Amino acid sequence: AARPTVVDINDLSSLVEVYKLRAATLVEMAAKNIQQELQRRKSQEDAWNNSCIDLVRASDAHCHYVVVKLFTDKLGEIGDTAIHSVLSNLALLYALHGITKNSGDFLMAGLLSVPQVLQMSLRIKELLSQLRLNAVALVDAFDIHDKKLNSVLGRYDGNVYEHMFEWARSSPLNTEEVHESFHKYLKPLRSKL
Amino acid sequence: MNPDIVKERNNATFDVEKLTYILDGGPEKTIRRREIESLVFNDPDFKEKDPNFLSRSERYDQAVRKSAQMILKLREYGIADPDEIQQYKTMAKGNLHEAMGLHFAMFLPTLYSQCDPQQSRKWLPLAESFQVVGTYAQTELGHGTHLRGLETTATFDPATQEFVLNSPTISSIKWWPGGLGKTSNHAIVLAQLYTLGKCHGLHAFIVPVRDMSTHEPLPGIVVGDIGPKFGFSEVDNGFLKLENVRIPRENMLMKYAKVDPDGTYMKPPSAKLTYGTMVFIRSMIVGESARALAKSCTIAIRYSAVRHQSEIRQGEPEPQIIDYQTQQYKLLPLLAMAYAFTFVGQYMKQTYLRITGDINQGDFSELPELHALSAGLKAFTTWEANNAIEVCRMSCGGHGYSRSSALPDIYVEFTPTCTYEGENTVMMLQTARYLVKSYRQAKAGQQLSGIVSYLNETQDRRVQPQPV
Repeated sequence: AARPTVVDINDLSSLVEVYKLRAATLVEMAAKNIQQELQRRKSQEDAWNNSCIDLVRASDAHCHYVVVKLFTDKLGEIGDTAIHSVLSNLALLYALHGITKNSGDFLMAGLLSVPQVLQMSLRIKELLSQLRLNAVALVDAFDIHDKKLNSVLGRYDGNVYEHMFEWARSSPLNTEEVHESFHKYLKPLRSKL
Repeated sequence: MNPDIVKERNNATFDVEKLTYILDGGPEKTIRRREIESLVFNDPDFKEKDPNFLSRSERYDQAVRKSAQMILKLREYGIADPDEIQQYKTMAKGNLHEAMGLHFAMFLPTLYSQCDPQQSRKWLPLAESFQVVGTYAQTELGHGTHLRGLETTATFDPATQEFVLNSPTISSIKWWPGGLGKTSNHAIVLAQLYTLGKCHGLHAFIVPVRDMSTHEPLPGIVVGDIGPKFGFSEVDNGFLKLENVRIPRENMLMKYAKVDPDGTYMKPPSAKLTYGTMVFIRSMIVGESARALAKSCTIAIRYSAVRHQSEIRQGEPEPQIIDYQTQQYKLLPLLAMAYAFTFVGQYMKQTYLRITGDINQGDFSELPELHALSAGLKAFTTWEANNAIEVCRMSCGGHGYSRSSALPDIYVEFTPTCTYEGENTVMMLQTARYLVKSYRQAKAGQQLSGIVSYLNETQDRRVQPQPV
């Protein structure tokens, strides 16, 4: 396995590199698995089918790399420093969280060491408390009008309980105080028992 | 205004409005989007009953009414830009889908991209004026993502200059297309083309399904709704059984492949062109993942700011649940993902428009990469977003289970993206085919271009002498 790449866990381009190498490693593994199947005299089709788990993992890693790369590239277009700072933290959180969720791939490929992964978990906790401050502002920025969101829980004014109670009372089941089933079934039942 | 949420907004360290501009692609786009949205929410015609309290038939009825209204009002306002139409409709639809969705998302784009000039002159005015309301019938009861497995046949009859369309088996009945059951009077049917005794694979045919004035099914056509589903209650997903239905030769979409009057077949320049509509849809689905995730995060995070529960320090008042590290750990990576997918969606749209421009100039060189990339990112983003919406719902506790939260609707309307327009595992394998091919080219020393060029670098990296 290659020596662990020098990874600065706060440097997004360094993390993009690690995602790239993870994808390349998994693509190579999948291709080599097909090769091994062929050497066992399997047909092309069977060799392919017997490698599908590796192939899906390779594609998933490729797409993951593309997403991290595009998010990082986008930051280069943002001039406002306050926005650049909060989006950089979001991008860092996304990249680090993805690594800790798939740490086996990175460790197996020799791209990261266990201490580096542990360091990333610590860094994620720091990022969570930093980003918590801006969480509501970050969803406000999506600018999803209440009438489009259609959610009592997600209302812009945050007045959840009043509107949840009002919504429940408008349910057709509450049109009459006593539902007809009482007279049709429950009352006769009582008189028979 | 809830005081907690006011406090959260006062704590922000950046200008929210400016970030909205970035997400929209500039301040003028934000202003225009808001203008368009206000046309809907200020319009009494769009006042509707809560669909949660309606029957399936009432929901479909309300959806068709809204679809018809949207069409008339978009005309009235002169809104023709595709993005602005999308913004208007997204506002009018809320978290639900529209009955005529496939007419706009699949039927029209396929006519634009696969009709030859003569066919365009005939069909586009009819489709754009809604004389013809169409859908896109590809998937069958027994066949879906694997297109070569589709069984519906279209056999050319030189004597009558017609194609005979037929559903030869029960598994070949067209199944699922939105708008097919009760709404559409035409369908673009994907069928195996037979001419002069030879099969030439999958091609697209415009098939009349219902009478254009009575809306009754035409002879040889068995059509209807497939029944209730997990979601999509507003959409009449339908079935279509073809019993030797005859259509004129001119109804085969012939911009690329052709069948001459004597039955001679001419193949298209690229086998992948029939996939053009799917690549378009898959590129748009990436943006759909971002929008569904942004909505779910908005709901779960605003609710986490107003909900108080338990205690962190003894004796202190109940804290906001967003103060719990576990709640942050559930939601904030998903918020980051929503931003990531938004930017990826912007990239895919730009790339699709750039490459389709090249294709129209006859340059197909980047189509394989776009086909692979859109397949992979469609699968990756929908699987991730699907799981994430469920995490957002559960993060809202019991109230996330109430339909008033909208999270059940967002989930059931989004989750089909993992299986339609290419089942995700098959999509990932299509991407893998392109990756393995590129890997082998890199190994053979060929210089790669585009997003897979990193496979060259790692070959080089392997070659570099390593210090012992």
